Amino acid sequence: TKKQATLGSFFSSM
Amino acid sequence: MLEAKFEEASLFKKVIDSFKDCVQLVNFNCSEHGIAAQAVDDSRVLLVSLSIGTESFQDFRCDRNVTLGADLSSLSKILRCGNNNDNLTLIADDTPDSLLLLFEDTKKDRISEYSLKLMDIDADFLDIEGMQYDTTITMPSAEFAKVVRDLNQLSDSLNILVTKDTVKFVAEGDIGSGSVIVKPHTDMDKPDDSVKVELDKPVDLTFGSKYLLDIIKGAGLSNQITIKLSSETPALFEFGLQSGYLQFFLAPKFNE
Repeated sequence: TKKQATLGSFFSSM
Repeated sequence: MLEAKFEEASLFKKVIDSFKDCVQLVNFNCSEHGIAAQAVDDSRVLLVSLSIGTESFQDFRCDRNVTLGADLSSLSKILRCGNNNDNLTLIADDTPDSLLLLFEDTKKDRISEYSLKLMDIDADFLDIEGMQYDTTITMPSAEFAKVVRDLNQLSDSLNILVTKDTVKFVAEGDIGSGSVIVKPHTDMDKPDDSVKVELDKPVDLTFGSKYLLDIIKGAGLSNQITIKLSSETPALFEFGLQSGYLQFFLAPKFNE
């Protein structure tokens, strides 16, 4: 099975 | 003061309909360049980024930057009150509590006016600029929408594999499996039916089908969709507007 990643691990908050 | 007039209300209606089901509270940032918005869904997996350039408007005036915090389900209710081919003007002062929406049927001399209460929305802004992608696919948006809808019946995940000659969509589920292969080709008579693949590196990625079902709601905005994929970053799905775009950034699924 695969786990859903979230955006937080790719983008930084501005 | 913001005064932004769409020649046809249908454009703004279509744009809002394209993402109102995945995000609810959105700050619309208005500037001399047009109207932009960014919002993340509750699960923080899908990001919507909208830009409507001034060329998309019949008239556009924005003296000072103004933020319109709106509940999309409320905005959408008001937008349904206007007819598709009405002129639609959005009007707000520099520190607005509400947004005025003016629908005008110039043939029948009918003017409808609605006011939407605005809200302060505390949303963080993500830095999505300057991403590098391994492959860029351009294909008919209706065809992509059909692939997503069809394969969603088999699995809650959709695997996209891209090589030089093919884009392969695969779904494997309890009832069976399915795949659709799309090959690059150029249609001289109908350029929008063409499929183009630019590839730096082959890609093998998996996405949650339910998010893709949200994304394909934008297919009415543009005949073509541009999909940018990389193993290291969220995928980008983009629908072009006459001036501007609606983009969806989707985080992939990974092996545990």
